[in-house]
Amino acid sequence: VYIKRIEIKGFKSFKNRTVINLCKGLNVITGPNGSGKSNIVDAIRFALGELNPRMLRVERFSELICDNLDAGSRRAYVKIVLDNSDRKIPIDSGEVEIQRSIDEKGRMTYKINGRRSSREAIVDMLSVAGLSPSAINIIMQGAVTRIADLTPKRRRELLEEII
Amino acid sequence: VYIKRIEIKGFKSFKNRTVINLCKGLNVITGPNGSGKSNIVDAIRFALGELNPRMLRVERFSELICDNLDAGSRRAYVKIVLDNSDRKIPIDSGEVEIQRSIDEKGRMTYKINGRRSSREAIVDMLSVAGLSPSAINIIMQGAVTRIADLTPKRRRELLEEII
Amino acid sequence: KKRVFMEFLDRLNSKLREVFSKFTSGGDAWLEPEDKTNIFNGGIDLITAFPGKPRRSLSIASGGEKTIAALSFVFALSKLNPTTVYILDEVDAHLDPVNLERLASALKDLSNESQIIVISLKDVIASKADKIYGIYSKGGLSKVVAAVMNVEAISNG
Amino acid sequence: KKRVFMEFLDRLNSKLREVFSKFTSGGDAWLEPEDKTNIFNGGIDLITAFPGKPRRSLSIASGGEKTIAALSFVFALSKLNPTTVYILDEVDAHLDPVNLERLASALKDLSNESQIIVISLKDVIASKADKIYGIYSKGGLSKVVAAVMNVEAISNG
Ligand SMILES: Nc1ncnc2c1ncn2[C@@H]1O[C@H](COP(=O)(O)OP(=O)(O)OP(=O)(O)O)[C@@H](O)[C@H]1O
Ligand SMILES: Nc1ncnc2c1ncn2[C@@H]1O[C@H](COP(=O)(O)OP(=O)(O)OP(=O)(O)O)[C@@H](O)[C@H]1O
Ligand SMILES: [Mg+2]
Ligand SMILES: [Mg+2]
Repeated sequence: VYIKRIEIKGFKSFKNRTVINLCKGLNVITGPNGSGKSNIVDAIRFALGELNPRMLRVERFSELICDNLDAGSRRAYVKIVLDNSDRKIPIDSGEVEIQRSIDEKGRMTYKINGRRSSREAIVDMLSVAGLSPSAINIIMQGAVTRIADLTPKRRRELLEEII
Repeated sequence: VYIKRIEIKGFKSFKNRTVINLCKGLNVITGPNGSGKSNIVDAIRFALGELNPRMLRVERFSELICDNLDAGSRRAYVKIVLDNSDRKIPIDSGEVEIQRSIDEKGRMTYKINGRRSSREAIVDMLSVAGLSPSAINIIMQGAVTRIADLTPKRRRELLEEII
Repeated sequence: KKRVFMEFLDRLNSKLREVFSKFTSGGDAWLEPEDKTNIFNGGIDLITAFPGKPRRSLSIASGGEKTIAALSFVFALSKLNPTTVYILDEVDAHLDPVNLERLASALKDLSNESQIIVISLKDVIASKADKIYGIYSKGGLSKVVAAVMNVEAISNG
Repeated sequence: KKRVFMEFLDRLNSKLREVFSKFTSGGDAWLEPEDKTNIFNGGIDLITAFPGKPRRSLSIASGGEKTIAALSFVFALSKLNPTTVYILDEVDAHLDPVNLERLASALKDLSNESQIIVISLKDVIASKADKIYGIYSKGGLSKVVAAVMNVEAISNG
């Protein structure tokens, strides 16, 4: 399972619909300070079901909506298309598309392959593929040394979760 | 007032006596990871009277002593020589030397121009010169963004202290 | 349960030694339970011995050393459980040129088993990419340009 | 007391605007009391508007943007109280090449009033130094070599 493409619209600095096609190997994102690189990581975590807005660097989920949008268009969505040719995800399709949207009032909707679903269904499905918004394989900017600073107790708990 | 030179012995990775002569302007310290650059900053803060060992990245002050020293030589000291030609420090000498030492048992001694003194005397003297181990003008590795993340209340308190 | 955990720890330790030794050209690192008789009674320490240095607590290690230890831990875990996605945002911020080169090799190696998405400002890292994405800001809004670097590696990009 | 604080804030704000605008080539930044009628009733916000972007909370700013805002704040304070020593350890870790160049100029400028001790892995910063110190490790112990770059600026080194 890997991410084939990401579609971001209305999310933080991505006002207009942006499609990013990823490859199976080593993808490197670069660019000037403040251009939107970490916002892409926030978008991925959001789509994977992140529950804590502070992990996306906002106080409330509604702050994720691009503040440049006119009233009436204040909505954001992130779509992740996963390659499922190994059928690790128990759905009979070579591609699985998950989408999470939020509107001005903070209402969130989740979709799998275009059909309304729940966050729980998405999280269950993704855990089979080893994809979770809070797993150790997503390291946010400035957070890498915290892994070295884990207390021995936290480290054991982390390893227990992984097994 | 500026730091003319630093003398470090037995402190962290500086086992042997090391003298660093600084200039009045822009001093840049560079070198590989783990070579001892941040240890120099810890040494300066230690000599300026830092009270919290965690600010020096250790749990106890005795951990500052170079662990490579043989039993019997387990002592550390840091000496800072300040230029006082502007006489901002109320001592009638063009140079003021402050020294802080620690031994294996954790006993600490302070000296001003070679004579035994107290931490309070050193801190008072240095505050006149605007030198304090916990002031905003010393930014540790990884800490710069925390200044941007200060709560409004903490920021006001910081400014009040400065006035 | 305890046996399963101990087995896992042994396998992880052998991977960790391998990854860390390669990353540091000769250093050693391992995970040690605080209570050897009953693992669940205490935590698990990460002990590192950088080349030319004795084993020391990670808490007094430098910023770059902690980064290397943390990444070695994460990469070692991935070798036990390889088919996953890694997203790393500027993990290389505190690395010197030598360690950047080693990180670049480690990422290249890891990308044979897993998909890796790295955000980096370092040329050394970008030079190893199969595909590069340049993000820039126009009128305050983010734009993306992508360039495929390694044509054989790209099956869908 | 309140008047002294307000005066200080005004002077600091004018320095902050100046430093930030130069650092970002046209951005704006200022300090705003949460409670304008009674400053001590609330805190003081740091508002920033990066070029091409509206004023936003610093909490959603990027790592590089936060670094620039933080350093502008510190440098502005130094312009009000210039005769002191600055010790900056790898504050440039998250800056892109353009911002590194601007930081290097800001440090050069600041070093006319204050002594600055910077730890940096960036050539751009080292190239502006009056004196450079290379720290290296031999047998696990730190050694220092120093080189004077700008002879007129050195009076004692
Ligand atoms: N809701 C929002 N609407 C519009 N713009 C936003 C919103 N939230 C954040 N931004 C903008 O996104 C930018 C931050 O983007 P991001 O953190 O992705 O930068 P970056 O490319 O990672 O930079 P760096 O290299 O400094 O880490 C900021 O300039 C911020 O103003
Ligand atoms: N008490 C001690 N005795 C001997 N060595 C020590 C002691 N405390 C720390 N060290 C060593 O000092 C080194 C860390 O030095 P320091 O933090 O100054 O590195 P640095 O040059 O700042 O590196 P980086 O560029 O990665 O930040 C570590 O390798 C650590 O093992
Ligand atoms: Mg970022
Ligand atoms: Mg350091």
